[in-house]
Amino acid sequence: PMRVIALANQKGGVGKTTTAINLATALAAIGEKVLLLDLDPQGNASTGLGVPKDEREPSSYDLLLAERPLSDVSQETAIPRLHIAPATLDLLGLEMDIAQSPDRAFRLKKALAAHSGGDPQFSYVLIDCPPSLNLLTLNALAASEAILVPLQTEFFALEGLSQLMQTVEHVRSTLNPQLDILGVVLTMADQRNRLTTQVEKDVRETLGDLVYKTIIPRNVRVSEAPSFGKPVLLYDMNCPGSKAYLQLASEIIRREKAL
Amino acid sequence: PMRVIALANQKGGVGKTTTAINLATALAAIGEKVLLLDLDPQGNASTGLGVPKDEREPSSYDLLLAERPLSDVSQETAIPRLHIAPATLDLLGLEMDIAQSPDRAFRLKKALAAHSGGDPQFSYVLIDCPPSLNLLTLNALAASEAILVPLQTEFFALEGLSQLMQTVEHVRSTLNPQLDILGVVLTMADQRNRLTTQVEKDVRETLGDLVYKTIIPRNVRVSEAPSFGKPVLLYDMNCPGSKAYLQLASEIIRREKAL
Ligand SMILES: Nc1ncnc2c1ncn2[C@@H]1O[C@H](COP(=O)(O)OP(=O)(O)OP(=O)(O)O)[C@@H](O)[C@H]1O
Ligand SMILES: Nc1ncnc2c1ncn2[C@@H]1O[C@H](COP(=O)(O)OP(=O)(O)OP(=O)(O)O)[C@@H](O)[C@H]1O
Ligand SMILES: [Mg+2]
Ligand SMILES: [Mg+2]
Repeated sequence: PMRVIALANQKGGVGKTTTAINLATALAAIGEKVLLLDLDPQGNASTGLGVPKDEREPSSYDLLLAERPLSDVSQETAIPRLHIAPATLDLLGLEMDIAQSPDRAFRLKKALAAHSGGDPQFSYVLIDCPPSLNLLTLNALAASEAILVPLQTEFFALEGLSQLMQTVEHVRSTLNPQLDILGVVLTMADQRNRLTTQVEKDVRETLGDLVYKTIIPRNVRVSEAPSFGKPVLLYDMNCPGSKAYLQLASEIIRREKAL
Repeated sequence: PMRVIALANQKGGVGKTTTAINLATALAAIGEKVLLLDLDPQGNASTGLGVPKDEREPSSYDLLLAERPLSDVSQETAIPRLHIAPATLDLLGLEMDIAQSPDRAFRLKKALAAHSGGDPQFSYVLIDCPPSLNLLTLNALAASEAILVPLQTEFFALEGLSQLMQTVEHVRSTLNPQLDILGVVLTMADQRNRLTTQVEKDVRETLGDLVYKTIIPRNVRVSEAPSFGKPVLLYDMNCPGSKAYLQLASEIIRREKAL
């Protein structure tokens, strides 16, 4: 079966795209067939996986308008077993384009359902969301079995967490009763910094086991990698960031197996 | 006259709120009468200036719905000469609430125009925008004389800059012919880091004098301050972050005088 997971958090710059790219790569490295679905008009995930700007059609926009099937939109990347459905600025117009349509929040769910059984087969679909609770993110949450929450170890990011949890509750009661919280991953953590350790303590106290043991450290190699169009696992596989993302992938798989 | 400036960038987490809070405080410290208008449903600017969650009504939402005048919505802060128009989650519903109204992009412009001559008088209005190019940000750009662009010295942030410039062009030709670019301020810069110096070099080459000489360094005191509901200038006025924001305020005023 295809596991569909949304990487979402309305707070900006918390590591959604970086986690989507590097977790997708790590899962592919350990043998899973993965699709990274870029739902952010900025198209950072498409850039971070090296998709040239003029090779992003058909895109996730065409998928949501039901004009192209997933098998047309997904393309191979330089990483074996990892495909991407790229994003373009067209997504900015989606809200206006489908505002009147009754199934506007379920476009992605329908597109993924239409694909199941098709070629290529994916074991994981990771959806990179924009930093807002708009129709794009709602489509992702309605189509997903679970949400993975990247959480920067900063005060403003912590403040937004309770709002995000309320949104998940709201989506669960209106659009998607199956939506679970897969987990919360702390990102850009600097263990020498009091704020980081304070946020970590707060989050573990309130959310307990939902917070992964794996913590992604702040590591400049992680932020350099996208300028080469590569995940950090390819750019520098021995750096602390790469090790942390590989560890996160195996922690997620271990938890999935225990389910 | 009242100078209205939007702090906008659709890339998330680049320092829009942090710059809005600390620049507003620095301008007030040097004698200007400032209003910080929080247009982000997250309400980070309201939190960063110490407005309790249960004291945020009436809010900027009421202003945009034309139900309350600016003099009702703006409230004093702990900082002399600095007022805030707080934000609440109600803003999330704005797009649906005013989607059909022909003046939906000009609500803020009208509200600010209705206030001019009223009490209190402001010399600067700084608008903190959410990380998207939605109706809230469009209202801010339509109501402003200029946009101040906080730019994190990171690759993804640089990638988004050209899209932001296109959006400014588009707003200038459709909603607001007077919209200028006030300037671009580099944020969270780590001068020891090759990526920072590379981004700085790229931006100065493409945008020249539009980029302020003042660079805001990455400084943990800046990210600690909001958890105490204070601008960093109040939390630790001698730290590198505070000095940089005071320097930015005087660079902006010097340029305004030269106009
Ligand atoms: N572990 C890390 N160490 C250092 N830098 C990081 C790390 N993770 C992410 N970054 C950098 O921080 C910035 C924000 O990360 P990213 O763009 O992935 O966040 P996002 O949540 O997807 O942002 P947006 O809200 O704009 O979509 C990027 O420039 C990225 O390269
Ligand atoms: N100079 C700095 N040094 C260290 N940390 C900083 C600095 N500027 C901002 N930060 C921290 O970086 C994070 C992102 O900054 P901020 O929230 O101001 O960005 P934003 O663009 O307003 O984000 P959003 O897109 O979610 O509105 C915050 O946690 C903030 O405290
Ligand atoms: Mg992103
Ligand atoms: Mg902000």
